[in-house]
Amino acid sequence: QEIVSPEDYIKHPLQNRWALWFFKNDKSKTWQANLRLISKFDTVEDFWALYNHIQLSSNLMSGCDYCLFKDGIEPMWEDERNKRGGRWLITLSKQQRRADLDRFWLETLLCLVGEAFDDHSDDVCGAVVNVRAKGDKISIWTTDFENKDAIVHIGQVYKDRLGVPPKVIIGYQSHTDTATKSGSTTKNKFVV
Amino acid sequence: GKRQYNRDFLLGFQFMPACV
Repeated sequence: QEIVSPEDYIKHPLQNRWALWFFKNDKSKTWQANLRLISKFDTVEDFWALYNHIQLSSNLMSGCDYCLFKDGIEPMWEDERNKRGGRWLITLSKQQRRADLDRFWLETLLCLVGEAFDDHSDDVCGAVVNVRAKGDKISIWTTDFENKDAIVHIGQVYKDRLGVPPKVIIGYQSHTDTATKSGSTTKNKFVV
Repeated sequence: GKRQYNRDFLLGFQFMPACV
């Protein structure tokens, strides 16, 4: 008789259930109408089933986004869990689409589903990749721009996981500042 | 505690056959 360990047939549960959203820029529709929920998952196996099934970010048309958020949080500033929050922002050069975009986005996803930020993972709302002709962006969104300890810990771990060199600075910006900025740059509340 | 999974553990499941 063969003994089968539970490891062989029970999927590995994640701490959180996650929802993957897709945004396609169709100017004839409203912003919200362009945002579609693709699927939700709450196990390691189902994460990969979804990830392996969809296009890499570098294959998306310009103007598209993927958003991975905890179930119950909508990927927009207005959500109750986002409105006092902000994001660690990674801006990529055009050359980095080929070299880094897919690698950075997968690393971001693994940080989220694996709860890489320890107790401060509770502050994480989700992550977004924006595919844009002028330069792609990846960000991790957190719930409260006043939670300095959580934000700095998340930023340090994230920068390390992406392999960003120490001399390169990444910044955290509040959504309020991003929404009300007048120029093309938003001031950083924190940097690591 | 939290269910934390490190990157190598997670990556190990990318091409596993689906559970029955």
